[in-house]
Amino acid sequence: MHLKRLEIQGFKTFASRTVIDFRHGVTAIVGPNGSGKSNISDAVRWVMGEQSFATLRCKRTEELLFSGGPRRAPAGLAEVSLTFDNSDRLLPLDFDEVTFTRRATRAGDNEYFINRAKVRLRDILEASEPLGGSYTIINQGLVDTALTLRPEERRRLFEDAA
Amino acid sequence: MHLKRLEIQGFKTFASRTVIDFRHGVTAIVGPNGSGKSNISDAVRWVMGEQSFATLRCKRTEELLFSGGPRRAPAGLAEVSLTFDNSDRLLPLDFDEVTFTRRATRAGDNEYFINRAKVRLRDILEASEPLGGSYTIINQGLVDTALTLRPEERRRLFEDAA
Amino acid sequence: MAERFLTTFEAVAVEFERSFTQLFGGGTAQLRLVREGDDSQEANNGHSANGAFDFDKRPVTGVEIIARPPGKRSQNISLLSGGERTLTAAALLLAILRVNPSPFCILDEMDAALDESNVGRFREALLEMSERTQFIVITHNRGTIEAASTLYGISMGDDSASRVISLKLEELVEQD
Amino acid sequence: MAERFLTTFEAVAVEFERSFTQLFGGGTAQLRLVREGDDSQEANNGHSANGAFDFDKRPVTGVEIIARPPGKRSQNISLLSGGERTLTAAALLLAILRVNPSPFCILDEMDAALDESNVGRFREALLEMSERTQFIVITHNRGTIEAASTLYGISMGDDSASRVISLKLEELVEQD
Ligand SMILES: Nc1ncnc2c1ncn2[C@@H]1O[C@H](COP(=O)(O)OP(=O)(O)OP(=O)(O)O)[C@@H](O)[C@H]1O
Ligand SMILES: Nc1ncnc2c1ncn2[C@@H]1O[C@H](COP(=O)(O)OP(=O)(O)OP(=O)(O)O)[C@@H](O)[C@H]1O
Ligand SMILES: [Mg+2]
Ligand SMILES: [Mg+2]
Repeated sequence: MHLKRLEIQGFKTFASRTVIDFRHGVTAIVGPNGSGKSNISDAVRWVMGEQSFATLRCKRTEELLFSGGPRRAPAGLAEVSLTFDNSDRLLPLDFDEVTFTRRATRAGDNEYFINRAKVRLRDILEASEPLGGSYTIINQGLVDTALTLRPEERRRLFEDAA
Repeated sequence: MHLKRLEIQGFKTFASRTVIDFRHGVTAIVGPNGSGKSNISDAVRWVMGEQSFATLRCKRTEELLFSGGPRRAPAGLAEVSLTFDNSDRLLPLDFDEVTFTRRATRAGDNEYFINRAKVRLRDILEASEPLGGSYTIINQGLVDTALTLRPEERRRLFEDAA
Repeated sequence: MAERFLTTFEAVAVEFERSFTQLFGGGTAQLRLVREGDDSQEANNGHSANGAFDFDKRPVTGVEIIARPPGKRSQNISLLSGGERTLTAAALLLAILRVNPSPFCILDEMDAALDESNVGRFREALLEMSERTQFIVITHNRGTIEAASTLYGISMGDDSASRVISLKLEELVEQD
Repeated sequence: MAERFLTTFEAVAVEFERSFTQLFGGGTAQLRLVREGDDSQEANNGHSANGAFDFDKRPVTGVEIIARPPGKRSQNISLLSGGERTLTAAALLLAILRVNPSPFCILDEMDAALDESNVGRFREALLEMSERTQFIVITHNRGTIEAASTLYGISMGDDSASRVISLKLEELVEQD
């Protein structure tokens, strides 16, 4: 099981269709402030079914679509696809390759797909469960969240991992 | 009005009496993780009358005294002194040089001094008012607090500055 | 009391626009008063609902920040990146200090999220202000250290106690 | 359910002690269960009130962290420095990943508060784990970048849109 690629279009600053391939080992993402690095992490959360706007640093779906700039029109649609090599069948789906896709319009309608077949949000959440819990994406500035939690809240991390 | 020096003894990691002179221009403090840099900032807050343990990253006065280590005994007393050049009489005290001192024992008794004369906490707070508000010390990790505040909370910053 | 707040606010608002543009090398920003009965600007992505500023007699409930980095469209400040948030907060701090210069200001790793070019502009702004305000910066960043005329190195001794030594700028460069 | 939690907890607790010592280059740490009726360890500076671990049948209410960096005495974790907190949180994350390896993990500027030697140990720990977990690190730090076998540079175009280019490690070094 490994991550193969991420495709982003119309989501936050990724107005143009962008493809990021992931290989084995460590992948580093670098660039100036405001260039879009954390937006990549938001795209992964979003396609995996994130429902909390606060976690995505915005207040509504409309703010996730490329809002345009002085020289470029806003996007009418945001779409993110995340593709996995599933030869070991870690994900409970009978495909060697699994792609999760999420699409949203400015009006706020969300659509979900697994290998281009339309599914519901809960299908995405169920299928992606083996990929690990909330701790697999550590947001900027929230590095030491585990230490700021009260002991009772921290136990939930372990229940996630169990 | 300018800051002249800071003297720390027995406070957090500053077991030995330490004197830091401040000159005009920018002073940079560097060093490895855990060496004591933020503790210097805590010492300044503390001697200026900080009452919130959370802001000083601890829970009681006892935790502010050097707790000792494998090769050194704990301190019985913590003392911090902050000295200003007051020739322009920015501080409402008739001295060319003003030193605030705060002392605490492990039992939690605090004492305050201005130029070695024993005073109350409120005298320190009143005398130091012209030195500026809460925004003059920006704690580690809290850089963008002003942005996370709600508009109503943010107005208090302006009232401080007024 | 409310008078002093408004005078201070207006002065800081002017300085904030200037500091923001200086730190970002472009772009624009404003501070806006929120009054009773207003929708929050921050929720409305910076679209003003206010009319004339001076004749609004409703009580002020808060202060809003509208920030538009260079080359970007005005958006909710929650969408700003880590480095952009740092610079916006720094612009507000510098604006307050320009209106009401504190004799000293301690910044503990304020530059942690800044990239190289933003560190450079941050350093220049500190130097410009350091006439009236003594800045004490705790930092790991070489770009920031270049602003320093005094440099202290802190280390942890074998006895678990901190030691302070006075460093020369050239020494620090040699160590790496 | 409670069984699985306890088994997971014990496995993570073992890995946490090991990861902590690896990342700090020394020192010790533990995870401890808080049970109904206990005083919080974190409030008591790490002094255990528990007796034998296995026979305590009271319900578990939480998980506490006791951390003692090298050369220091055990203290409340709130006293830890910024960099020490980062490393402690990293030790917990790595411990969880060792027990339950996720296929991938995204770290957004997790190294921001680390000094040079801690970045080095953090990098080594990531490399060691990168067999089983694909790490995607967003970073400004050259020490961390050295761990990368794939490197992407993101930039903001004149059209306010992000661009991604694939970089070679040698290229990045030359630019500075
Ligand atoms: N829907 C959108 N349309 C256009 N721009 C957007 C949208 N959402 C966010 N942005 C912009 O994206 C930028 C933030 O991007 P991001 O957080 O990825 O930066 P970053 O590369 O992580 O920077 P840093 O190094 O400072 O953390 C902001 O300038 C914000 O205005
Ligand atoms: N009362 C005390 N006695 C002994 N050590 C203490 C005491 N209070 C705090 N410490 C120690 O001080 C250290 C933290 O120091 P400080 O926060 O100043 O580090 P720092 O130099 O700012 O590091 P960083 O670069 O990681 O932010 C911790 O290791 C903590 O255990
Ligand atoms: Mg970011
Ligand atoms: Mg610190």
